[in-house]
Amino acid sequence: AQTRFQETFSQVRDHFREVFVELFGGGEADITALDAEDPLEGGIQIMARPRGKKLENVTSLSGGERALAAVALLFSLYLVKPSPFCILDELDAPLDDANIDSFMGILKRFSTDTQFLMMTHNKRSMEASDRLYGITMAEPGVSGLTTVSLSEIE
Amino acid sequence: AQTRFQETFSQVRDHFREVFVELFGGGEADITALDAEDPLEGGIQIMARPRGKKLENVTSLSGGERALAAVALLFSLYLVKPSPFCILDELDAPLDDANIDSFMGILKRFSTDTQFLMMTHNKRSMEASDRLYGITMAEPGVSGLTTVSLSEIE
Amino acid sequence: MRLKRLEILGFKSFADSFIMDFEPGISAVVGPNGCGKSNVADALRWVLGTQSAKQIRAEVMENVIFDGSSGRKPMGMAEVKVTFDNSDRSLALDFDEVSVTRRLFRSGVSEYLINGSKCRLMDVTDLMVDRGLGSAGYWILEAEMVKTILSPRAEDRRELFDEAA
Amino acid sequence: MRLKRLEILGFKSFADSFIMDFEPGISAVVGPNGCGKSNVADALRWVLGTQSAKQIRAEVMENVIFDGSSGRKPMGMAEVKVTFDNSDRSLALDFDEVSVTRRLFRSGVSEYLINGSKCRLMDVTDLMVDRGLGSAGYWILEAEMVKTILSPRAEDRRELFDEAA
Ligand SMILES: Nc1ncnc2c1ncn2[C@@H]1O[C@H](COP(=O)(O)OP(=O)(O)OP(=O)(O)O)[C@@H](O)[C@H]1O
Ligand SMILES: Nc1ncnc2c1ncn2[C@@H]1O[C@H](COP(=O)(O)OP(=O)(O)OP(=O)(O)O)[C@@H](O)[C@H]1O
Ligand SMILES: [Mg+2]
Ligand SMILES: [Mg+2]
Repeated sequence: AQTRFQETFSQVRDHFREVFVELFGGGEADITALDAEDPLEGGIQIMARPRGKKLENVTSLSGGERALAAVALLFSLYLVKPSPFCILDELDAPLDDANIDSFMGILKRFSTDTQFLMMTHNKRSMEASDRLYGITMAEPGVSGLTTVSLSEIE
Repeated sequence: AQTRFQETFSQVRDHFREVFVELFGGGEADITALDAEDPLEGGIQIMARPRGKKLENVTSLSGGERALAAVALLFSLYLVKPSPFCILDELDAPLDDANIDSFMGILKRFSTDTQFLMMTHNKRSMEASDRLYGITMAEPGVSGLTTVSLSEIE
Repeated sequence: MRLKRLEILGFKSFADSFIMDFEPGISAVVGPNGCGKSNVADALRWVLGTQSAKQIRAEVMENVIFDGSSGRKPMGMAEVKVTFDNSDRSLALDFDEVSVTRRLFRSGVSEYLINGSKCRLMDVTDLMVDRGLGSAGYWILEAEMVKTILSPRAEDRRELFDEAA
Repeated sequence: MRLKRLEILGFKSFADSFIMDFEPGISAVVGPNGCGKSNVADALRWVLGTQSAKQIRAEVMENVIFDGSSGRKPMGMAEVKVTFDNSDRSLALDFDEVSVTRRLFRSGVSEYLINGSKCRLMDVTDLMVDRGLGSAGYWILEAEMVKTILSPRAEDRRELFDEAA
């Protein structure tokens, strides 16, 4: 009988293999437990192969590819016990335009059941969102809310 | 007589206090050696006060403010022994538009004597550069150089 | 259940009353560096009962009270109130709307309220943990976690997995 | 002295001849995630003599040789050549142009050349260290250094300062 950890690990792994392919538009990835008896104690290995490249340890990927693979894994952990809303604080900073589109695409897919609140500086992410909240410090050190429209930001 | 470390520290500090103010458009900052005898062994404390805010440890600043303060310190270390060219790999990722303008402004000022090569995904940084080199993987896994114009990227 | 409204006063950079009304879907929070975006995430973590000052980037919990700026004096209390739409009754309370309030005074006194009535911290966290909103949950994903989850140090990653289990 | 040209073949993702000609001022290097931008920085570090595979994100130095892709076989050698304009004679060599070449073969054999003549690694590094281009210099600033230099762990920061001294 599987322990609760092993079951959690197996759920995370299923989500991860699927979410990775969706975010990378192809390729494949997997996480393996280095100690099958106790996957969490033994450490975890993450292998990833973006489309057209060779399978390698996630540590060999570029900065943005690593960030996207990490987002896939973090999101997979989230999906084990999804909450009604999810906050994403500047996960898009190292991503290029195509990867931002994939990322926003997956959020859209889940946004029917989950409210997403995304802190960002990226115009493309803003364009793909349903609405914007602007925060300013008209007075230094004091935060205030302001309405913002996308055209203002361009 | 000052040791070489103490002299290096003192140079870095002078640059830092100046570069910080230029990047933050005001405010003030300082680095202090926790062990005056041996500034590098004793650890370093970085205090910063962006315009209008209160003086605090750099660890209390926002993500982007910390990145900009770090850039100020890294650049100050660079200025102790400047080289003919300097490579900046995606230092601008967490910066807002105003801070990108300050950052590019300081690079322009130094670019009369130093060639800068800046890896970036940020359109504003690209607009402030003198030229663009595009790298693509037309064939997966194989890098190639391509000409890029700013209008293409918009 | 759905996030409906967030009201902040005296917490971190929110020296003036700060109110956000939420809708379904994807909302982007934008503004210059240091304007308070991550502070909104901290406010949500705090009102839902986190006991770790470190998790919300404070050295000690008292530091979340607005401590002044060049133009303002420090304040004496931090208060955050979050309101949920609970028409689907996914929160274990028989109300269409459920609000949670947390206050911290300079004296160190803390107060917790559910729908305006004082309660214990445990009442808040029990309610939230069931919905995946515990302080160890994955409902906030931040850029720093990217480093941790890819860290070659297995212990760092294990911590993150422990939280999901 | 000024960076004039960079030629790469067989190093990391540069399976085909890759040539960059440089001008004064600020040049932006752009392209999608994983296309090879940081690899250009790695190539410059490598040709100027770094002995640390870790510094250029490789597990062992041999890993910098192009190791194949879905459409290509691995290659047998990595070669990077950098050419400098030395009309101001800031490099200690009496030539208007100075080029440095580094090669690594699968066998593990390394070659270093200055202006086409074989030399030792030390001849390259001595030349570069004087101009602030040593492997411990600050001529490459990367996003990961932001974390290190602000690290509350004094030892991490001390390492960075040691390099500047
Ligand atoms: N107790 C406090 N009292 C007053 N100001 C505070 C307090 N705690 C934090 N702050 C201020 O809040 C600001 C940080 O806000 P925050 O981290 O939300 O910025 P941000 O919008 O996320 O910026 P970035 O885009 O750089 O991530 C800092 O300037 C800090 O000084
Ligand atoms: N020896 C090698 N042979 C083939 N490909 C390699 C080799 N070493 C690294 N690569 C590839 O180079 C790519 C990484 O390139 P690089 O880090 O330069 O990307 P980047 O343009 O900086 O991306 P980002 O915008 O995400 O930072 C990876 O996909 C990796 O697989
Ligand atoms: Mg932030
Ligand atoms: Mg890179």
